[in-house]
Amino acid sequence: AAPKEVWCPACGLAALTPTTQRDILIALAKQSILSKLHLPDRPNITQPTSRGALLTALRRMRALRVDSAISPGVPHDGSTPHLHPGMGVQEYEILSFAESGSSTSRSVRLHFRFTRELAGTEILQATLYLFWAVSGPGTHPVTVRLLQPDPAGLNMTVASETRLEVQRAGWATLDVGRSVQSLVGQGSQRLTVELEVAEDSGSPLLAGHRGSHWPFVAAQARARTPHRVQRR
Amino acid sequence: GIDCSGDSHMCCRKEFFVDFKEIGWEDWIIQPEGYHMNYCAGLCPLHMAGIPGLAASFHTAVLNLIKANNADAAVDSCCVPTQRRPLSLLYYDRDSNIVKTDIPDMIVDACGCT
Repeated sequence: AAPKEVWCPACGLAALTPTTQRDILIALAKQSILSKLHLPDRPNITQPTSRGALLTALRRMRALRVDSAISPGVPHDGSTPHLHPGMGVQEYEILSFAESGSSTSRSVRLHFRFTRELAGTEILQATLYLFWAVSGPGTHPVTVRLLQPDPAGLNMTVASETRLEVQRAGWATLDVGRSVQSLVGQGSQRLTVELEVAEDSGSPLLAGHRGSHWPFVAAQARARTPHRVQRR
Repeated sequence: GIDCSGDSHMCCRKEFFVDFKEIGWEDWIIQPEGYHMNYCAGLCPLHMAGIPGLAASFHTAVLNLIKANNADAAVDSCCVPTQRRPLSLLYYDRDSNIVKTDIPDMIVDACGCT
């Protein structure tokens, strides 16, 4: 009971001491935020993203959004661009930065993880951003393969393959919406991108890129609303 | 709506700010710096049914209903949020991806009696 008999005005019970009340409210706030983010506990951050990479990614995403607003073409895989946010439905924008995978003199693999919490969502858009640090004249043919584990999870299968002619340094984007949607739908969490160059000139991507030019995938997702039962 | 002040026992909104740095969450929540977890508390005696925060005409309508139904024995009504807004978060998820989302109806802006 509080030092002087203070009563809770609404329920008539002995009021809690301010410290106890504060502790309870903070515990409630934590529980409320974690449950709305579908997280069992607060995440432990092992590798925070550098500020430079985060700012560059946000700038690139905004530039792409301005371009698509000016000429809202249909992306490569025909998925309709996400234009109108669903009223009241929770939406997410996700930035997934690459983890380095295996590499040879002609190819490099990059891994992007999509968290378990996305299992119940619908991927509206996903775009891969690559920075080409090309040296020397002429064009550099690069093959970009999206790999994903087969249903047994034993081997990697090629989900799609795109051949690019890289002519100058700078950012390039690739629509990977369909691949990310099928990954999330399968409950898998890792998208692997393989970049392969034709001759032994070393991948145009890896030369001189670090920090704010690190590859990333920007995705937009929307929580699935429970299917409405059609009344007959 | 009315913000709680002093020792009023009537239905009002209590402000409560959770500073993410104070609870050790500032490493995984990038923005904002805290959460306004306001809440509603206080009494809603009969003559306050339907106020504040709702249309005045609603209050009159409720009182007329109570009189018309001779509900003098009616119990108090409830002090509830009448206006809320989303909490926008930019945070790291379990795979160190950066996620931005708006959680609907997380911040109470006004309270009132049902």
